[in-house]
Amino acid sequence: YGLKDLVPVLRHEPTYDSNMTLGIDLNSLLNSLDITKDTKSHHCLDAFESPWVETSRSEVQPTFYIPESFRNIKGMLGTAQVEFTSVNRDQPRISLLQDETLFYLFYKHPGSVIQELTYLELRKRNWRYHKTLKVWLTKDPMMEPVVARDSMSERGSYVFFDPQRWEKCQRDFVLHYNAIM
Amino acid sequence: EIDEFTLKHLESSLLNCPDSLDADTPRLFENPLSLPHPTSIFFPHEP
Amino acid sequence: TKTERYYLVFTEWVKLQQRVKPDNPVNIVFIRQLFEKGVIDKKEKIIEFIKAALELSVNSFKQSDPTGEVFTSIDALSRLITSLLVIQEFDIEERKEYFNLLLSVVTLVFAKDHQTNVTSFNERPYFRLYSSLLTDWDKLRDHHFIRVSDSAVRKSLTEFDPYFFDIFASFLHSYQPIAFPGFSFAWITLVSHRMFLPKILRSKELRGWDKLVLLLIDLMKFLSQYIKKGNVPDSISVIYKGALRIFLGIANDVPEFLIQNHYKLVKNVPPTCIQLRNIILSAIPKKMLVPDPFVLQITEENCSDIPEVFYDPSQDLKSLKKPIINYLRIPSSSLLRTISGGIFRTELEYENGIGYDENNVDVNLIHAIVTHVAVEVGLEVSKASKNAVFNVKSSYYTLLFGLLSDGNDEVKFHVIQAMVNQLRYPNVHTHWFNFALKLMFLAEDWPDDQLPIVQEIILRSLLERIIVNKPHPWSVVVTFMDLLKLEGTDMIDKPFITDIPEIHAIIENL
Repeated sequence: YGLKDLVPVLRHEPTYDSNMTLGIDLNSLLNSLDITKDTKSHHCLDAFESPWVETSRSEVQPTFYIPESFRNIKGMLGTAQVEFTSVNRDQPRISLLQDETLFYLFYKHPGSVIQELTYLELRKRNWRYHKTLKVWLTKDPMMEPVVARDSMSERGSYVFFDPQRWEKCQRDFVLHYNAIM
Repeated sequence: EIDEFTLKHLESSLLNCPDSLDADTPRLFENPLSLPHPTSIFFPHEP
Repeated sequence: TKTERYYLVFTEWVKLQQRVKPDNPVNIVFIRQLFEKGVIDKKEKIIEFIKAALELSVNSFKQSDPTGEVFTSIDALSRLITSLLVIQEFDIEERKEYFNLLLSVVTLVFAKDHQTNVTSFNERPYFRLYSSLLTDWDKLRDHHFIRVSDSAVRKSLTEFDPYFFDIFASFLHSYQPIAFPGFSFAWITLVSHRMFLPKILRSKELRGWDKLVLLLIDLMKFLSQYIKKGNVPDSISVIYKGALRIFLGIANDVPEFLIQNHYKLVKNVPPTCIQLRNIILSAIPKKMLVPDPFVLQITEENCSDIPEVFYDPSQDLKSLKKPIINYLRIPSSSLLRTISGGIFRTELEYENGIGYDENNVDVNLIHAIVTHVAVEVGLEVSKASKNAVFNVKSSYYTLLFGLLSDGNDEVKFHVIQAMVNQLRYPNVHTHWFNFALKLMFLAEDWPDDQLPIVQEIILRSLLERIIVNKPHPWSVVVTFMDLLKLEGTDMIDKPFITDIPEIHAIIENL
């Protein structure tokens, strides 16, 4: 119970796990929690991803609340719930829309009639949907592709619509026919 | 001493430790159609 | 089979959840049909249904492509549980009972899985279920359940809300690592979940604090069990690191929790985890600025705050409660003898301490006595003058002095450790124990040449908290500096210091 018994601790002897007994420099742990001297009012537990830094590699959605009055403001762009419920009414409109608008509707309304309508329209415009990459592509008109010997694929130049960057881009690509629809 | 049963269970728990994705808000209805991670569309993607 | 029919119905629910938003009325219609068609209209049926749904969901998780959506069924089950809890016309007791029932079914399935599948048990789907329950409930309860249109139902749910967390915490307690080591890492993640821990910490009237203290004690008991001299399994080290981060989060967000519960928490910290103990004892009220221990002294002015103690330590005084209360009112040597004789255990307790491996004394009882003295000092100071309390003749001082002089080294050690546990941020307890420890260090009326032993144990108890990485409780540093100033160069000439070169070097430096 005396001072002598602190000696193994001071000497980092293996009797005691020094990470637990002597402890560690807590600065890195505090930084991982965004706790600094200047952030006294910051509540780190409200967005706590995980007890370990190693398993906190992505942020989690903290508590938040959008009042109903902020959701359905009439006349505000993008707030009204757009519903495509009538094929008869909507189909003629589809052919009038630009490519980018069709891509937008395709990705925005999965599992809906409008997705199917836009799919059909894009196919009419010679776009094809790549099932694995989950993007639309069309042939580059300037280059003729070379078909493989087994007729299962072709190599050529294609224009892709990149939904991440929201732009068309041209790439050389090996296209497997069973990958597109 | 830590018994074999407990040690095995602990090690398995460590291996399966839930991460922040496991603790994230469920999004049953809002399954995104785009790629799960924002990478180039030409990133090698396993079918 | 009946189970297969339950699988089919549940699968329909899962598909529905992928097609519609949670607040779509079709969800209520579906559930109503579950009752009307006799699927879950009786207790036995809901038990079987939830059991089947959970087993299906866990299997679905195990068989799903790990890079894809593995939690679809589990999330849907969470949605179902929350909906069942909310849409039925329950009074508060019925809702509590129903929630208990549903979580009991989950627990039984979980326990069976944990017990029978040692190699293939996976904690993740169960973790996800509880995590999703928390997030689903969180969405519902926002702004006092404002999304619920019926005001009577809203009121009923608002009343039930604290019980939701209370029941959740109770079940978490039964899932503790000692019981289910295969769920340890998931358990710790749930205790610190962003939709649980902050809610409990900030619960109205601090209703959740009791259960949270219990959960943190569960965590520390598990660590204590497996932190052994010379060998700490890797998984335990990782658990410790997670615990550390959680306590740091609590110290930042709601330090009052650590301040008011220091008594219960600190006596359960593994004795070799000095830094963790320091974190708890270094907590400072949010409104207070961190004082500089090398500049500030302990005075009546800066230590006027009387700390609140959430749990009354006198409840732990057992058979010594009456003698101690009586002694503090009117000290007597016979009462002191009773108290000194009553602090021993009937059986030896193994404890992995620094320099010791077992306890003959009831350490919890000693902590209760010392903390009770602290609480009484605070009360007395608020009612009467400080002079009556800050006095060598006060019963508070003579009780502790008496325990120390009657006791052997082991008693002295644990009493002094409990006293040093009261040295925290500037407050009345801190002030009094600084006063008491300084007096004891210099007292000349220790019987049988006990002064050097008392001095050594006081220095050991202070020094062990300062030689470790930060944080250091403010008044531990101040008290240590006070003793150095009082003793001057006499300190480094003390035999118990000169005998140990490492300690001599430290003291000499300071």
